[in-house]
Amino acid sequence: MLESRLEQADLLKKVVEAISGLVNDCNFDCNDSGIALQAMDNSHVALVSMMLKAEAFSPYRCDRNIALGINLSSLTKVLRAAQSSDILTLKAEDAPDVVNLVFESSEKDRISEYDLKLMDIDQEHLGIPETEYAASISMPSNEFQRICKDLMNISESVSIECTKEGVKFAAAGDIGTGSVTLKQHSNVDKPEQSVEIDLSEPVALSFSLKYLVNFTKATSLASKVKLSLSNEVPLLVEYELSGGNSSYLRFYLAPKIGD
Amino acid sequence: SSNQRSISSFFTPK
Repeated sequence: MLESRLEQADLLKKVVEAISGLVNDCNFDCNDSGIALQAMDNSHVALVSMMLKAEAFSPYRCDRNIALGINLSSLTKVLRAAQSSDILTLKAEDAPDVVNLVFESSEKDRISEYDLKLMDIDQEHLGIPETEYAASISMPSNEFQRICKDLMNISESVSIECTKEGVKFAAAGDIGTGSVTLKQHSNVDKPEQSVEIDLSEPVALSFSLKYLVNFTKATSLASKVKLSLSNEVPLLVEYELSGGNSSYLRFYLAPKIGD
Repeated sequence: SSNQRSISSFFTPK
């Protein structure tokens, strides 16, 4: 059986909010190392991959592999009943028909309990190869969100060009063109404001802004975002979850080709 | 305009 307790319901609320624009139904795969999720969006352009390590919970118990097939809009409805600071416990039997969610307020002696019906989801798992990316950029997550939203006013696609000079996000549309260039800089007082660029060779790729803007719904989960690029492979957009236990929310986006 | 690639053309089923 599964029994996992999260100190802050907010984490799950935000993860579900961040992915529900891309994915309708998906399996939450639970085993002794934690809860994982992998799903393609409906148009098979993007892939979401989440890992919530057992260490993110206290306690965490899952002795068998259990797949919780969940409709995300139904889960969103249930999670609306959880206050952000509630303690959230997920429970399921070994071959479950439902997942049980309990929200506890430590201040108010209130316990809310919901059973969410599960569904059978026959989901294809994709193997994601280990990639040595040609460029990786770590930057403030809110800045990435801002850039994507601003450039979406100009065009439906953005080119991301990374050289030793910096990283340039550029868009060209009917009304004109726009670009934002970021150079590497460190902010000693506010490290979350730093921009770090790790480059082994120059990269230039184009992506659909609609998907990138969708990914940035995860902005409130982490102060930093990491973009990893290599020519001719999908972009990786990564948010760290719940600090320091290597839990993550990753989005992969296939590039656009031609012009 | 440019062509959108599919993610499954990069990542193969396990």
